[in-house]
Amino acid sequence: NRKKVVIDDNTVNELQEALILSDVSFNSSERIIKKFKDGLKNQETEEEVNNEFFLGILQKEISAMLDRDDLNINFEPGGLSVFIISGVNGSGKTTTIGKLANLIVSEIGKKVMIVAADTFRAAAISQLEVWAKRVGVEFFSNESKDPSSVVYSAIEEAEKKDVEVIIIDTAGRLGTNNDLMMELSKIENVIKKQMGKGPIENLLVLDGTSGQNALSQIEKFKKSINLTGIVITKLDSTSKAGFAISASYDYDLPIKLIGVGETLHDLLPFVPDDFSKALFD
Amino acid sequence: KITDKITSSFKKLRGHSVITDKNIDEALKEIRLGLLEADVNYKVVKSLVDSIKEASVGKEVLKSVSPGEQFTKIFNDELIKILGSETEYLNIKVSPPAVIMMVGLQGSGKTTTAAKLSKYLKEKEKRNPCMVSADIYRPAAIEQLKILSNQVKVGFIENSSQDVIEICKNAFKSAYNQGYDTLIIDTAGRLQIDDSMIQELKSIKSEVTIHETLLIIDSMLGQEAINVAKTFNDEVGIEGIALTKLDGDARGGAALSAKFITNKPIKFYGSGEKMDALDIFHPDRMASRILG
Ligand SMILES: Nc1nc2c(ncn2[C@@H]2O[C@H](COP(=O)(O)OP(=O)(O)OP(=O)(O)O)[C@@H](O)[C@H]2O)c(=O)[nH]1
Ligand SMILES: Nc1nc2c(ncn2[C@@H]2O[C@H](COP(=O)(O)OP(=O)(O)OP(=O)(O)O)[C@@H](O)[C@H]2O)c(=O)[nH]1
Ligand SMILES: [Mg+2]
Ligand SMILES: [Mg+2]
Repeated sequence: NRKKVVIDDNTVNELQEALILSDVSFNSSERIIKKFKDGLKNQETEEEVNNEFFLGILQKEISAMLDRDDLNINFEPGGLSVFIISGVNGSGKTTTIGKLANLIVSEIGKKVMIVAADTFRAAAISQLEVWAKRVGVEFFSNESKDPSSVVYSAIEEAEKKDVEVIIIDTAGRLGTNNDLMMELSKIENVIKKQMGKGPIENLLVLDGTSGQNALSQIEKFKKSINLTGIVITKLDSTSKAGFAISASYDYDLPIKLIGVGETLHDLLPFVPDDFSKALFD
Repeated sequence: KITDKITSSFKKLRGHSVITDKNIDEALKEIRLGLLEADVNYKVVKSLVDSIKEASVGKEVLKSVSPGEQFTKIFNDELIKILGSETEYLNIKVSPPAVIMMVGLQGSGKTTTAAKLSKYLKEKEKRNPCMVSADIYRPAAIEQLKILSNQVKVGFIENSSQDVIEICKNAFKSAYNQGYDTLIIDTAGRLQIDDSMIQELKSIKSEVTIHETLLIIDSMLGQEAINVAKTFNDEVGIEGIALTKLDGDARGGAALSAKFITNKPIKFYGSGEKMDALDIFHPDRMASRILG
């Protein structure tokens, strides 16, 4: 009992509007809708052709754009795993590190040290130290105002204490600030010299409430450091972080984790299917 | 840039004597796209494009300027209509202490802006401000504000309690008793859909007279700016808006959406992390930023 699938312009416009309202870029929404419409041509189905039917197809298409085989957090097989966490001011780096340390300790059982390399902002070190105590992991900070020097000393200390994973908190910075972007690549270089290779995870923390500027951040951070993945925070808000589609597809970066709240347990693995469904909620 | 796109799609107006639906159709499409890319809310874009169309169609094509320039002026004027044409100041000409409360989403820049504002009031307005932190949730939030108060050399009211309402009531009393003419209350970041946290702000306002509630908005905020601003304004009530992180390359369309939905004035903007990086908001400068 197969019938031809037909979609009217109004429905297409509503679907595109939903994407745009979810902070999907206009260009991404155009490409997604075009591929969606092309895919419907000459399609027949026995199912009822209604909004749910169209949403299901669209969600599958978006999920495929977000799906990759490198969505896991990677660890160094034979030695100390170094993670750098960077991102724009207020995006949720420090909080995410607390949550990530907790995740690693409770689910993977590795010994973690978190490093306070935000030597600039008021109470940044104290804030991170509270998280270290909450999780019960090693904490490193020193008097230096130079984040690279803090990182260097932290790695030396970590090796003495048989730490298996160090997670480095950095100061918030805008991608447009050249000096701060150079500071970040200097930290990466210090790690390369000291460890013989770059950090195994170099994660960009993006505020899930941001609009298209998130893509500009990815572009600028990617130029300065070798990003390995993205964390999107604040997905417990009403924002949908539609920029994730372009982040993954156009910038070729895996979204590895999402932040869904302010407590220790509010960090989840990124699941493409769940994310694409939530876009239309 | 939106203005470049308008100029090129305006070449169509050359040789025409009147602006019609047809000859500005392409320009309106470019404007729509440009505004969306600037993170202006979809619904605000629709409304703005309609009002630009209304202000343009039927108008005579001026010979003295290029068609692109004429249209850009109309567009700019419609943007300014939404953003406001004059700078509006804080409502703090009251018997002291005037109380200002900072509210907004997590990480938007409330604590930093509170300190910048206190410095501004002290140095530019010759006031005697103090600050208190009502953020009992975020690790080291109180310490952060205290350090900043020392940096800008303004009063800091120590926390007297673990209860947010008590903290605010006691801060008001202390500010009064210690002769401060302005009290700035820093609150915890919260989602507009967090009913208990929105209720917390309402409870503060029911127990302490807040003369100026300032909604702090990150200039990178996306499409939800309209819902965030609407809820904070409808539920808590705000007197003004302040934008932060304008030293980045975010176009700041969220400002337009927030102003559009609340009709509350944008009063200040932050353009850096240092304590002197706070400026009075100028609608025309924001319009050119959104125009790209
Ligand atoms: N609702 C919600 N809030 C979050 C989430 N992640 C972080 N936050 C909050 O966002 C605010 C900023 O978090 P921080 O961890 O200090 O952000 P940061 O990137 O380290 O900030 P800077 O170091 O100043 O650049 C805090 O109030 C956090 O509690 C999340 O997933 N959901
Ligand atoms: N570049 C830049 N950074 C800013 C600006 N305003 C605030 N920041 C930074 O943004 C980050 C967050 O600022 P906070 O003042 O802690 O934000 P908040 O709203 O108090 O955060 P919560 O209390 O966690 O909700 C900090 O790193 C600030 O230094 C600004 O105008 N420009
Ligand atoms: Mg931090
Ligand atoms: Mg704060």
